[in-house]
This record gives sequence, C-alpha cells and structure tokens, in this order.
Amino acid sequence: EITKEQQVLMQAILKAYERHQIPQDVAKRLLHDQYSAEENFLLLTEMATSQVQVLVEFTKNIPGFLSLDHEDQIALLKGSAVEAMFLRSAQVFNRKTPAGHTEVLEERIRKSGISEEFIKPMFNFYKSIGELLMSPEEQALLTAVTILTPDRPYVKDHAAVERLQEPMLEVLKKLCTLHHPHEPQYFARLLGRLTELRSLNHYHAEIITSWRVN
Amino acid sequence: PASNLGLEDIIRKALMGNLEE
Repeated sequence: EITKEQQVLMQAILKAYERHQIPQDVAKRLLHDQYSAEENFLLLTEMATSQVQVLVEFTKNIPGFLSLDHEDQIALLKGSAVEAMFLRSAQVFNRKTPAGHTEVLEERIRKSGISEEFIKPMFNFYKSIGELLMSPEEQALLTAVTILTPDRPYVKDHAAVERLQEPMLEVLKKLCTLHHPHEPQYFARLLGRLTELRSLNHYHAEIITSWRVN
Repeated sequence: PASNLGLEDIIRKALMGNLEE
C-alpha cells in the first residue's frame, strides 16, 4: 500500500513533470519538412537547450532538491542531463503521433550528422522504453531517480542525495507492484533501463567528439 | 570540454532564473 506521505511525494513529482514540457512552438518546428543540414543542426541544438531548461525547471520542483548544496545541484543536473533527455525523448518518440510525424523526426535525427553506430543504440533504447508501457507516474519517478543519482562526478554530499533518492525508489517499487501484479520483474526491468541510459550517456560523449571532427 | 561548459551555463542560468515568470 502506498502511504499518504508517498502519495504526496509522487503527486508533486508527477505534477512537476507534466507541467514542464518542451514548448509546443519549439516542438512544432521539428515537423517542418524543408531544412538544410545547417538548419537541422541548429534546430536540434535549440531543442537540446530547451530540453535542458525544462529539465532544470522540473528538477527544481522535486521535493528537497533545492535544499541540496548549490554546487551539488549543478553536478547532479550536469551528470544526468543527457540521461534525463534520452528518457524524455523516448517518451515523445513512443507517444502516438499523427501519421508521418515519427518518420519526420527519425529522418531529422538521421540527418543530424550522428553516425549510424550511435543512432542504433539510441533507437533501440527508445524501443525498449516503449515496450515497458510505463504509466505517467512511473515515467516521472524514473526521471527523478535518474537525476538524483548520488555517484555523479563532483557530487560532494552523496548521503544527502541518497536520502532524497531512496524514498523515490521505494514509491516506484510499490507502484510497479501495484500496476504490474503479474510481472514481478517489472521494477528490475526499469532499473535495467537506467544501466542502458548510462551506456547512452557514454555514447553521447563520443557523439559530441565525432560532431566536432565533422 | 566546451560542450560541457555550455551545458553548465544553461543549467546555472536556469537554476537562478524562473521560466514560469
């Protein structure tokens, strides 16, 4: 059973998650089909910036986050931004979109100058997230858990971060049991995605390098 | 790396500011 306290925590995170989305006008521009390689690159860069801003606004509303040391807040966001963005993109990608939209989006990513060997694991990840059929609560909590990972570089007060992450993991675990009573491995599968995200984060650093070379 | 600095700048600004205002 989910306690009242856990309910409050979950609702606060869900509310923040749903309130902070990429602005519609920015998202819409992704679907305009005429663009040069340079325009594509600039738009994707702008999207990424917008995603980081949205991510920070969401994170500020995670109960307890702003009570952490300021430099630790930055270290956590810096260490998790790429992973949180991949999670959010996966959800956008798996959402039911009007016919053709997914293709336009996929085309853009493929034309971004990222080499195929990096794109493949990314789309595989999107697919594996889609297969989980997460509820909005699970998505929001998983993102919060990702951001509040204590072992990011430059985080000083690991214990303080752990104290925030632990209750979120507990609620997430309970939710998984309630939502997926016939899948005892569901929670473990969610955690497995976090490992996959770590690899993508590592890939991302290489993508940046290859982009610079290009 | 410069890319990380860019990310950090965006984070610092967003942490200080308030998009909702």
